[in-house]
Amino acid sequence: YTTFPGNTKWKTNKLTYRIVNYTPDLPQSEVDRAIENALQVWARVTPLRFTRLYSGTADIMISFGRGDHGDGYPFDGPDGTLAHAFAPSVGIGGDAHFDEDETFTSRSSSGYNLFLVAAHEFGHALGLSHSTDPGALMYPVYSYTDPERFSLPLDDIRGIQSLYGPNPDVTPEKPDPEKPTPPTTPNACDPNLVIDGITTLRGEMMVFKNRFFWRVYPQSNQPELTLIKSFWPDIPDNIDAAYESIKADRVFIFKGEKVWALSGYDVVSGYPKTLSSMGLPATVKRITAALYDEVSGKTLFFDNKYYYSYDETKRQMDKGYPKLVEKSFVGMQGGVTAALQYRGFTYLFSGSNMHEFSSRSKKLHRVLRSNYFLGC
Amino acid sequence: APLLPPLSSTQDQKVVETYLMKFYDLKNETDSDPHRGVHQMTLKLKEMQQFFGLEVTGVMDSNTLEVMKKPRCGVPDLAE
Repeated sequence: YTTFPGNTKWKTNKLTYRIVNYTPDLPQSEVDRAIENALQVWARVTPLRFTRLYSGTADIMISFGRGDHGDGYPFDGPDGTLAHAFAPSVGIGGDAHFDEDETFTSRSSSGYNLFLVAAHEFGHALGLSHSTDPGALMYPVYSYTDPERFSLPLDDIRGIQSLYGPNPDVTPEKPDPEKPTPPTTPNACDPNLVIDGITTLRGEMMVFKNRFFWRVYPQSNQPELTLIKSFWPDIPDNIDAAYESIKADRVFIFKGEKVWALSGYDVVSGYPKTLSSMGLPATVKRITAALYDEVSGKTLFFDNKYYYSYDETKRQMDKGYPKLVEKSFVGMQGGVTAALQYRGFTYLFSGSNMHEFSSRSKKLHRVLRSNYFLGC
Repeated sequence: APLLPPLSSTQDQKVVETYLMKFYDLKNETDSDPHRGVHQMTLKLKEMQQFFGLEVTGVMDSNTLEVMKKPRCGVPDLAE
């Protein structure tokens, strides 16, 4: 997280706000609710308390405007810049302006969710600048999260509490039961990293963990951490498995009994489908890993210590499955939690270990750490 | 790979300049001293790539351009 120079902050914890005008995109009651909830995001973790004014000048003046709206920082039409806010100070300080050329929504992943945009802007109004953590609310790029399940990430909590301290009404021993532990951002260099899924994608590689995935480019040793929902709002977090079908030129992503398909970075319509659409028996309720084996032309679906073999050409399961993984991949230990075939090797992940097998002989070569491809 | 059609690369050039001026305080001084302007642009591009965890090259690439085209907050990324 970062704060403004001199750790600019309000001198008082009791602040006022006023909604000066409304966007026609939403009923006024929805705007009121989104603004109130966005302020509560910060009140919940600090001593800050907000009172609404309906006239006169408040510390945080909230307004909607388009193009040149009088503060010397004109908006730019639809998309691009969504909103901005000013650091704590008198006058325009603390004010938040929303670009009326955007479509603000309150309950869907389409358009821009007003609660999320407002919560971010109020972070500025209270003294936070942008964060480099892609999972933080104060990250500059917008990405959709279900507002009903929003939980302020730890990076933002640390930032705002560095200015105002914790919420005196919440005793740390008895944290708020409704609020889960704050979400954190995975560290590529954590030697104990356990990944959810891994796949190639037209020469790149994607490594999935919680709400994120790393994009690994062959020509670069700098993997890029990104929120899954910043690319695909409808793909779930915490996936079970992913693999690339070279034959279908698709990436398939699995969670529970559902499967989604990507063509490049576009979601394929008509998904999610069920696991049985991939040939898996109805008894299989989830898989833990998947890979496409170029040697045999088969797709292997793993369910912990067992695996199935699927023939994409015949579009049916091969006979005699499921089999024990360690029977075919001698030396494999533990349930398979992710799988990949890459440059002639088959990688089977189990917890923080990655087992490297020769794709042709299925001979175990090495046991490496799960973050091997993340350039640490 | 096919070269970007002139329009889109000029358009993209504009996207890059506007973005760096808005969020990384690139000064609009390229007219006076082109060499200094190019140097400034490279520095600011590196700052932006560093901030977003991209490959820090100071050279425009598709991943950097992709990030620049994403919807975002209008507050600069440089706290000061």
